[in-house]
Amino acid sequence: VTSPEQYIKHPLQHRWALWYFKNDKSKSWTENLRLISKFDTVEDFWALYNHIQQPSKLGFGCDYCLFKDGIKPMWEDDRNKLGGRWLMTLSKQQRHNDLDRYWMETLSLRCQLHTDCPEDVCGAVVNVRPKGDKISIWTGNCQNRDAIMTIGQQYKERLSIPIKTLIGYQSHDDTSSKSGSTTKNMYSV
Amino acid sequence: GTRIIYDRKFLLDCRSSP
Repeated sequence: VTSPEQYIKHPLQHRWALWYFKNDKSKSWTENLRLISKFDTVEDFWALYNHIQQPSKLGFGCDYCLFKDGIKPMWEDDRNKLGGRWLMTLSKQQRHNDLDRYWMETLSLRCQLHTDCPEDVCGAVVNVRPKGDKISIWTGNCQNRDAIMTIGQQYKERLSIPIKTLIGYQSHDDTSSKSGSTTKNMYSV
Repeated sequence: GTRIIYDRKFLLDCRSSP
């Protein structure tokens, strides 16, 4: 007789939804955003993750977005608009060396966060772009400094990013209203 | 309330289990 440990699925704190965005210029932005699937156990997460293409295999202009069920993967969503994101901008070379590993660590990090405010994490996004891919963790309240800094430190540690290499956190408000090509960081770690 | 957290090794082990 097998032990329950072997057949009981391990629950996640939240139900999550994985979205896929494919840049079809003939369609609107929201039409290009497709819900792939939802899950609320560790086993179902991996079943989905192992089933889909890795980010490095996606075409330019494509995104994966993983958000808590009920939160749309866009700044405008009520649970995103007051928040921001820890943003990793990757070099072109990193697409083949780091992108898939970073994305997998980013996805599994949300099950490991020891913050006092895990509720802060809304989701994670990977953008595949010709100039360099981007991975980000989105949180819901850019004023919640302590939780944001804890998430950023754990993120850097998980991705084994050197201490002197800084990653920045930008509020969606700043990102959406930026004039130049870069957005100022609210926090960095 | 209770918070469900997993450690990294457990998560990665689950990835490869059938």
